[in-house]
Amino acid sequence: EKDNVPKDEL
Amino acid sequence: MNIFRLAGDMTHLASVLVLLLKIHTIKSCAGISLKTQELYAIVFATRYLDIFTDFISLYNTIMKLIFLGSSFSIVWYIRQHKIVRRSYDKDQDTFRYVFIVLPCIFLALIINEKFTFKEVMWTFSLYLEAVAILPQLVLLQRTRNIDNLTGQYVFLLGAYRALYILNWIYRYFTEPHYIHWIPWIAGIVQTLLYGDFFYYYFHSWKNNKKLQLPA
Repeated sequence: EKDNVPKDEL
Repeated sequence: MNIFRLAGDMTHLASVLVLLLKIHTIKSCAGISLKTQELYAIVFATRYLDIFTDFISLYNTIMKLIFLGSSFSIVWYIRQHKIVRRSYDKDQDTFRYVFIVLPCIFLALIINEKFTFKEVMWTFSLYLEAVAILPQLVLLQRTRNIDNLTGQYVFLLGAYRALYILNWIYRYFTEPHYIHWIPWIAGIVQTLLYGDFFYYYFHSWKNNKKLQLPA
């Protein structure tokens, strides 16, 4: 589940 | 993307671009800590390792490229530019890199979400960003004054931090499974460091005098 959270913040 | 996140990104972007443009225009980096700028360049270089492997959005990719380009440009100006580098006061910018970098490497190796190269580097960049401002704050304390350049720069960075925390609170309540302890705690530590600066910044502004940080 964690893997599916994209690191979309800068 | 929520309004806090966008405003946070824009103030972050403004802080870096304002600094770069001012150094370029006035041909001086007086009051700016090269060490802090180099640490930020390392922060972006280690955090954005995914730039060519994971596509998130055009916005995301462009912002990453701007942050990388501008942070390395600032370091180049202070180190290499034939006029700008003369205004860099090396003797005052004395903070030791090892005191910052080594604890961050150590922490990233033991406290991370996943023990892979990319993940450890990403975590390291978060810890490093939290404390990268320290050489700049020490420099401010030593020179005991703050001009418009450093004042605006640190002010914009502080605004970015505060807005990111609002962004996390917003996302926590609106997005399922949005829990990221490591960036949150690192981000709060970073914001507290700025808060300390802001206290003195506000105090000096209220009393209409030059900033005097405690020894």
